[in-house]
Amino acid sequence: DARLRRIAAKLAPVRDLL
Amino acid sequence: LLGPPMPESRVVAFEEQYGIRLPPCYRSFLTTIGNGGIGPGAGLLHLDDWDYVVLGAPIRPDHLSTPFPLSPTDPAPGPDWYHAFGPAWLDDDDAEPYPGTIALTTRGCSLYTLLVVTGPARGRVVDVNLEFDVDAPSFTHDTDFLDWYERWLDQTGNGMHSAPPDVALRDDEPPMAAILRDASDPALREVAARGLGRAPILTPAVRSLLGAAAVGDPAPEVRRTAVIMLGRRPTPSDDDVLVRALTDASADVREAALQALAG
Repeated sequence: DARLRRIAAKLAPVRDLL
Repeated sequence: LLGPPMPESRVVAFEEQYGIRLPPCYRSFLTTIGNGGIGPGAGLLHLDDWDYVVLGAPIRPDHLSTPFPLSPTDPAPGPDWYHAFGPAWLDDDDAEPYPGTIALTTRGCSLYTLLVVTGPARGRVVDVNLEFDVDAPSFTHDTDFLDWYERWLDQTGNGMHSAPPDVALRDDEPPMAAILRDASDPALREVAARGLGRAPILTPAVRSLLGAAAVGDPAPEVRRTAVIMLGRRPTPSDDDVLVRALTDASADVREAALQALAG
């Protein structure tokens, strides 16, 4: 699903902060 | 933090336990993105324990399969909206509010955001007050869970996040970034700097805006707040701004910059 991939990409900066 | 995705088998077990099927968007988020963690309000509740968080007890077996009666296509519900549950619900001392829904997040106090899993609004996201006779439920504009979650991500990353949790997800909310840049009232600009800095994600664009305010805003209280917000989770690219703030005309700003750099 394209929306799920987009959300995962947008969440990436959050993971970078951890 | 974002909890790890939930195995499909555990989602199926949950659905069989309560005799429902989760709306597809929420289901796919759970199994591929994560279960609980970073999100609107205080963050997404876990599917496993939202009922304990919200109600302090496990939900009744028929809680999720009982339809939530409201529909977003109906006229806006009035103060006596809960009569739609029927007289039996009102007379039942053990009845919990909002059958047919799963709690997604708390927005503070008794304000919660729910996902409708059974009923005409299945798949829609609705803002409610657990004190059900105080506020009528209000459906968000989003067509489903993924739209709701992605809108929060966009608003957060682009600086549209604001401090008051119960208005943070309205479509007509003015962007905090524009307020910080353009508002003539320094008190408003300070609120905007604080709102921007509270966002869990500070994009480079937001960092740049806070940095510009930290060294360029005419009001010392705005410069100080911008320095504090940048200093909460500074990146190496913020050092230049923080060092410049050490020579600010205001001692309060210099102190905030010193604390940020020392931290």
